Amino acid sequence: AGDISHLASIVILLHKIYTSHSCRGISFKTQALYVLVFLTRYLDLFWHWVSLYNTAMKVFFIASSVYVLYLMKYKYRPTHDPSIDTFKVEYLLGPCLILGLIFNYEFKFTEILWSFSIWLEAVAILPQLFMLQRTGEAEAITTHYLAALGAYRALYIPNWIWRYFGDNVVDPIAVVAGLVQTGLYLDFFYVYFTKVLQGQKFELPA
Amino acid sequence: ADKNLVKDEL
Repeated sequence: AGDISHLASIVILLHKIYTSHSCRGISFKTQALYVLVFLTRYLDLFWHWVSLYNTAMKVFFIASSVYVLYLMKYKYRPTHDPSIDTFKVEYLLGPCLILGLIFNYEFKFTEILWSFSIWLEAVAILPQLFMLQRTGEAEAITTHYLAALGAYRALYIPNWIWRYFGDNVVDPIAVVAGLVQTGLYLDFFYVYFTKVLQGQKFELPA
Repeated sequence: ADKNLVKDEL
Protein backbone atom coordinates (compact mmCIF):
# COMPACT_ATOMS: atom_id res chain seq x y z
CA ALA A 1 0.00 0.00 0.00
CA GLY A 2 2.89 2.35 0.79
CA ASP A 3 4.53 1.70 -2.55
CA ILE A 4 1.24 2.14 -4.42
CA SER A 5 0.67 5.42 -2.59
CA HIS A 6 4.15 6.56 -3.63
CA LEU A 7 3.47 5.52 -7.21
CA ALA A 8 0.11 7.32 -7.11
CA SER A 9 1.73 10.51 -5.83
CA ILE A 10 4.01 10.64 -8.88
CA VAL A 11 1.14 9.94 -11.26
CA ILE A 12 -0.85 12.76 -9.61
CA LEU A 13 2.12 15.11 -9.88
CA LEU A 14 2.59 14.35 -13.60
CA HIS A 15 -1.16 14.70 -14.14
CA LYS A 16 -1.10 18.10 -12.42
CA ILE A 17 1.80 19.31 -14.58
CA TYR A 18 0.26 18.02 -17.82
CA THR A 19 -3.30 19.25 -17.30
CA SER A 20 -2.35 22.71 -15.99
CA HIS A 21 0.70 23.03 -18.29
CA SER A 22 2.40 24.32 -15.19
CA CYS A 23 4.54 23.35 -12.24
CA ARG A 24 3.29 26.25 -10.16
CA GLY A 25 3.27 25.40 -6.48
CA ILE A 26 5.84 22.62 -6.82
CA SER A 27 9.24 23.06 -5.21
CA PHE A 28 12.07 22.38 -7.64
CA LYS A 29 14.41 21.92 -4.70
CA THR A 30 12.32 19.14 -3.19
CA GLN A 31 12.09 17.40 -6.57
CA ALA A 32 15.86 17.69 -7.06
CA LEU A 33 16.43 16.19 -3.60
CA TYR A 34 14.28 13.19 -4.58
CA VAL A 35 16.52 12.55 -7.59
CA LEU A 36 19.50 12.54 -5.25
CA VAL A 37 17.65 10.26 -2.80
CA PHE A 38 16.82 7.68 -5.45
CA LEU A 39 20.24 7.76 -7.12
CA THR A 40 22.09 7.27 -3.83
CA ARG A 41 19.73 4.58 -2.51
CA TYR A 42 19.17 2.49 -5.60
CA LEU A 43 22.83 2.07 -6.56
CA ASP A 44 22.33 -1.54 -5.45
CA LEU A 45 20.33 -2.07 -8.64
CA PHE A 46 23.65 -3.15 -10.10
CA TRP A 47 24.50 -5.90 -7.59
CA HIS A 48 21.60 -6.69 -5.25
CA TRP A 49 18.72 -8.41 -7.03
CA VAL A 50 15.52 -8.66 -4.99
CA SER A 51 12.72 -9.19 -7.49
CA LEU A 52 11.36 -7.92 -10.78
CA TYR A 53 8.88 -5.81 -8.77
CA ASN A 54 11.67 -4.25 -6.71
CA THR A 55 13.84 -3.51 -9.75
CA ALA A 56 10.96 -2.11 -11.80
CA MET A 57 9.94 0.21 -8.95
CA LYS A 58 13.50 1.45 -8.46
CA VAL A 59 13.91 2.17 -12.16
CA PHE A 60 10.53 3.92 -12.21
CA PHE A 61 11.35 6.14 -9.22
CA ILE A 62 14.70 7.17 -10.67
CA ALA A 63 13.33 7.76 -14.17
CA SER A 64 10.18 9.62 -13.08
CA SER A 65 12.05 11.90 -10.67
CA VAL A 66 14.59 12.83 -13.36
CA TYR A 67 11.72 13.38 -15.80
CA VAL A 68 9.88 15.70 -13.38
CA LEU A 69 13.10 17.67 -13.00
CA TYR A 70 13.38 17.93 -16.78
CA LEU A 71 9.78 19.15 -17.05
CA MET A 72 10.40 21.80 -14.41
CA LYS A 73 13.78 22.91 -15.71
CA TYR A 74 13.03 22.98 -19.45
CA LYS A 75 9.51 22.27 -20.67
CA TYR A 76 7.60 24.32 -18.10
CA ARG A 77 10.44 26.49 -16.91
CA PRO A 78 8.54 29.82 -17.10
CA THR A 79 5.89 28.45 -14.73
CA HIS A 80 8.38 27.91 -11.95
CA ASP A 81 9.10 30.84 -9.68
CA PRO A 82 12.47 30.40 -7.91
CA SER A 83 11.85 33.50 -5.79
CA ILE A 84 9.41 31.58 -3.56
CA ASP A 85 11.46 28.36 -3.54
CA THR A 86 14.08 29.66 -1.16
CA PHE A 87 14.74 26.95 1.40
CA LYS A 88 18.48 26.42 1.85
CA VAL A 89 19.10 22.77 0.92
CA GLU A 90 22.62 23.00 2.35
CA TYR A 91 20.97 22.86 5.79
CA LEU A 92 19.59 19.45 4.85
CA LEU A 93 22.48 17.95 2.87
CA GLY A 94 25.17 18.58 5.51
CA PRO A 95 23.35 17.10 8.52
CA CYS A 96 22.10 14.12 6.44
CA LEU A 97 25.66 13.34 5.36
CA ILE A 98 26.77 13.48 9.00
CA LEU A 99 23.86 11.22 10.04
CA GLY A 100 24.84 8.83 7.24
CA LEU A 101 28.41 8.76 8.53
CA ILE A 102 27.32 8.12 12.12
CA PHE A 103 24.38 5.75 11.59
CA ASN A 104 25.00 3.03 9.02
CA TYR A 105 25.09 -0.77 8.96
CA GLU A 106 28.64 -0.94 7.66
CA PHE A 107 31.22 1.83 7.29
CA LYS A 108 31.58 1.63 3.55
CA PHE A 109 30.77 4.04 0.74
CA THR A 110 27.57 2.42 -0.55
CA GLU A 111 26.14 1.83 2.95
CA ILE A 112 26.85 5.44 3.95
CA LEU A 113 25.12 6.63 0.77
CA TRP A 114 22.17 4.35 1.53
CA SER A 115 21.83 5.78 5.03
CA PHE A 116 22.29 9.34 3.69
CA SER A 117 19.43 8.72 1.25
CA ILE A 118 17.14 7.49 4.04
CA TRP A 119 17.74 10.61 6.15
CA LEU A 120 17.56 12.92 3.15
CA GLU A 121 14.24 11.44 2.06
CA ALA A 122 12.86 12.10 5.54
CA VAL A 123 13.48 15.85 5.20
CA ALA A 124 13.36 16.34 1.40
CA ILE A 125 9.78 17.60 1.64
CA LEU A 126 10.82 20.63 3.74
CA PRO A 127 11.50 23.03 0.80
CA GLN A 128 8.03 22.12 -0.52
CA LEU A 129 6.31 22.65 2.84
CA PHE A 130 8.26 25.88 3.33
CA MET A 131 7.03 27.11 -0.05
CA LEU A 132 3.48 26.10 0.83
CA GLN A 133 3.69 28.08 4.03
CA ARG A 134 4.98 31.14 2.17
CA THR A 135 2.18 31.10 -0.39
CA GLY A 136 -0.40 30.07 2.24
CA GLU A 137 -2.56 28.21 -0.27
CA ALA A 138 -2.39 25.46 -2.86
CA GLU A 139 -4.34 23.97 -5.73
CA ALA A 140 -6.38 20.91 -4.71
CA ILE A 141 -4.42 18.64 -7.06
CA THR A 142 -1.14 19.70 -5.45
CA THR A 143 -2.51 18.83 -2.03
CA HIS A 144 -3.61 15.39 -3.30
CA TYR A 145 -0.04 14.86 -4.50
CA LEU A 146 1.35 15.81 -1.08
CA ALA A 147 -1.20 13.67 0.74
CA ALA A 148 -0.27 10.57 -1.29
CA LEU A 149 3.42 11.32 -0.82
CA GLY A 150 3.00 11.75 2.94
CA ALA A 151 0.81 8.66 3.30
CA TYR A 152 3.43 6.50 1.60
CA ARG A 153 5.94 6.46 4.44
CA ALA A 154 3.20 6.39 7.07
CA LEU A 155 1.92 3.19 5.43
CA TYR A 156 5.33 1.60 5.89
CA ILE A 157 4.98 1.86 9.69
CA PRO A 158 2.44 -0.99 10.12
CA ASN A 159 4.59 -3.02 7.74
CA TRP A 160 7.63 -2.51 9.98
CA ILE A 161 5.63 -3.57 13.05
CA TRP A 162 4.40 -6.63 11.15
CA ARG A 163 7.92 -7.59 10.14
CA TYR A 164 9.24 -7.06 13.64
CA PHE A 165 6.81 -9.63 15.02
CA GLY A 166 6.55 -11.83 11.93
CA ASP A 167 10.12 -12.02 10.61
CA ASN A 168 11.96 -10.66 13.66
CA VAL A 169 13.51 -8.03 11.42
CA VAL A 170 13.92 -4.38 12.31
CA ASP A 171 15.74 -1.63 10.46
CA PRO A 172 16.27 1.11 13.07
CA ILE A 173 17.59 3.67 10.58
CA ALA A 174 14.59 3.33 8.27
CA VAL A 175 12.14 3.28 11.20
CA VAL A 176 13.47 6.41 12.92
CA ALA A 177 13.79 8.33 9.64
CA GLY A 178 10.35 7.08 8.56
CA LEU A 179 8.76 8.35 11.77
CA VAL A 180 10.44 11.74 11.30
CA GLN A 181 9.30 11.82 7.67
CA THR A 182 5.70 11.06 8.64
CA GLY A 183 5.83 13.55 11.50
CA LEU A 184 6.73 16.40 9.16
CA TYR A 185 3.40 15.91 7.37
CA LEU A 186 1.16 16.05 10.46
CA ASP A 187 0.39 19.77 10.12
CA PHE A 188 -0.29 19.38 6.42
CA PHE A 189 -2.55 16.36 7.00
CA TYR A 190 -4.55 18.27 9.57
CA VAL A 191 -5.38 21.02 7.06
CA TYR A 192 -5.87 18.47 4.26
CA PHE A 193 -8.44 16.46 6.21
CA THR A 194 -10.26 19.39 7.76
CA LYS A 195 -10.37 21.54 4.62
CA VAL A 196 -9.60 19.89 1.28
CA LEU A 197 -11.50 16.67 1.98
CA GLN A 198 -14.47 18.75 3.18
CA GLY A 199 -14.54 20.44 -0.21
CA GLN A 200 -12.84 23.65 0.86
CA LYS A 201 -9.77 25.33 -0.53
CA PHE A 202 -6.38 24.55 1.00
CA GLU A 203 -5.65 27.73 2.89
CA LEU A 204 -3.41 28.21 5.87
CA PRO A 205 -4.60 30.51 8.64
CA ALA A 206 -3.02 33.95 8.35
CA ALA B 1 18.84 -9.86 11.71
CA ASP B 2 19.69 -10.21 8.06
CA LYS B 3 19.81 -6.66 6.78
CA ASN B 4 19.39 -7.78 3.20
CA LEU B 5 15.97 -8.97 4.21
CA VAL B 6 15.12 -5.41 5.23
CA LYS B 7 16.67 -3.94 2.10
CA ASP B 8 14.04 -5.57 -0.05
CA GLU B 9 12.05 -2.44 0.81
CA LEU B 10 12.06 0.67 -1.32
